[in-house]
Amino acid sequence: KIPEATIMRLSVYSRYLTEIDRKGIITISSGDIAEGVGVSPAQVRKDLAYFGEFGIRGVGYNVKDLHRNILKILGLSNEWSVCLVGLGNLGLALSTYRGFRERGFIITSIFDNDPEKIGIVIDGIEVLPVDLLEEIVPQRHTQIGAITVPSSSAQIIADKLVKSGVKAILNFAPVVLNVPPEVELRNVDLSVNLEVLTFNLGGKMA
Amino acid sequence: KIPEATIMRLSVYSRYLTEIDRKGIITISSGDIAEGVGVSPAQVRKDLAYFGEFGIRGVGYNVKDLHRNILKILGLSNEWSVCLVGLGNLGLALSTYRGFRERGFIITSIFDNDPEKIGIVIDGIEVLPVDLLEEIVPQRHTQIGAITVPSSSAQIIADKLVKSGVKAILNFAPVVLNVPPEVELRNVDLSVNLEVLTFNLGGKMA
Ligand SMILES: NC(=O)c1ccc[n+]([C@@H]2O[C@H](COP(=O)([O-])OP(=O)(O)OC[C@H]3O[C@@H](n4cnc5c(N)ncnc54)[C@H](O)[C@@H]3O)[C@@H](O)[C@H]2O)c1
Ligand SMILES: NC(=O)c1ccc[n+]([C@@H]2O[C@H](COP(=O)([O-])OP(=O)(O)OC[C@H]3O[C@@H](n4cnc5c(N)ncnc54)[C@H](O)[C@@H]3O)[C@@H](O)[C@H]2O)c1
Repeated sequence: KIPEATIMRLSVYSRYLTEIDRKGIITISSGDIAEGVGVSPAQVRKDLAYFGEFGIRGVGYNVKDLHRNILKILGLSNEWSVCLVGLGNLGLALSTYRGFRERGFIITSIFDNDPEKIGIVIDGIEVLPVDLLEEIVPQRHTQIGAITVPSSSAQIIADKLVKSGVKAILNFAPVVLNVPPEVELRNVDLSVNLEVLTFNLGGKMA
Repeated sequence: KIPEATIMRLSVYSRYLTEIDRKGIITISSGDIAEGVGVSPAQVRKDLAYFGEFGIRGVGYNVKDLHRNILKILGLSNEWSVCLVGLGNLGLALSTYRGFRERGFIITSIFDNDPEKIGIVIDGIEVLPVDLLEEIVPQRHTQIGAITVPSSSAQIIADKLVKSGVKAILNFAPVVLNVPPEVELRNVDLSVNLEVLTFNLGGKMA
């Protein structure tokens, strides 16, 4: 099994390669990638080795080839249709974040249950009543649902998303959701990022 | 060196232990923890083994002891003072998220450069002009800065935070920041979480 941290680093390498490719650079070494993203060259080589032989020893990696390979490994060769539920502060920040579209994640529907939110248009997508979710999501061939509603509503929304056929759920509500095993579920808690920082500070502040 | 994924899992174990402790449960096995957070019992034991012997073979772990130990490892035995810069959609979602305070991260100051935002009060904290950052942040003994401004302003804000003595920066702007080596920096890109999902779907959708 490939460690999750390796997948997350692959995603960071690919962003860096986008920048390098834009600058017209043809080949790159594991040392350059390592410096660009803040890891060790050995870590870059170890991560890539899980997926096969990409570079030529002594010459480095072809930027375009390596980038295309990584995008394929991450499942990003095509676009993904994403449905966002809950247009509160967090939902609004995610719906307006250009980084998603750049990586091929297109928000194709937004739902809420607050009449004040229904009818708002974000990037051409109109906020719809949550009661229409199970009808609209399959129509727009949506594979991923993002949950940004309060914890009290999160399981109800997860059930609706599963019924409408999504294959994966990104959950921001701080609650443990039950979804069937064939649906991929990922919980995001931003305070975990702060805790990695305080762990790293642990030695320094002592 | 302890893998970052281990630290992130420790943070998730600790949240689960908070819930278990609240229910009055005295001892717990690695199997129970594993089931509660969705990893394998071997992974729980491996993660904890980095930090010493906590449980008694055949009996399990004392919930309160294990929890206190994990909080100490994560550097959460005390509260941390956090400064938030940029009260946009994302900044607003972070400033109102109760999960931070529950883990001991207290937002003690908020800055923006938009006159419409200055003077807004969130949870008793008044949004101040960003020009006051280098004066206020040291006064409030702030150790951590969170950057939620557009990419174009992120480096300027990072420099201000470093000058005011913060020890760690959590950056949400999609740009590579330069900070001195003694300052811990962590970049968050939420699309990385979507890419872990699409990687996991890779095999299933093929
Ligand atoms: N994981 C993190 O780090 C993190 C950070 C910030 C917020 N959050 C969480 O994200 C969620 C959203 O936070 P927020 O600050 O945007 O909250 P918010 O209250 O501003 O927004 C919630 C939105 O969901 C809508 N809603 C409520 N019930 C609904 C339902 N049944 N169907 C459809 N829409 C519904 C509301 O109308 C509102 O627009 C919360 O659960 C919060 O705890 C998590
Ligand atoms: N990492 C992710 O996954 C993710 C997700 C969403 C947004 N973002 C990023 O987070 C940042 C904020 O996003 P948003 O949607 O809240 O944007 P926004 O435009 O709604 O908010 C930005 C805020 O920063 C303030 N600001 C601008 N320049 C400033 C300066 N020099 N000093 C102080 N304040 C300043 C603005 O007045 C505004 O209030 C952006 O960089 C965005 O790309 C990242």
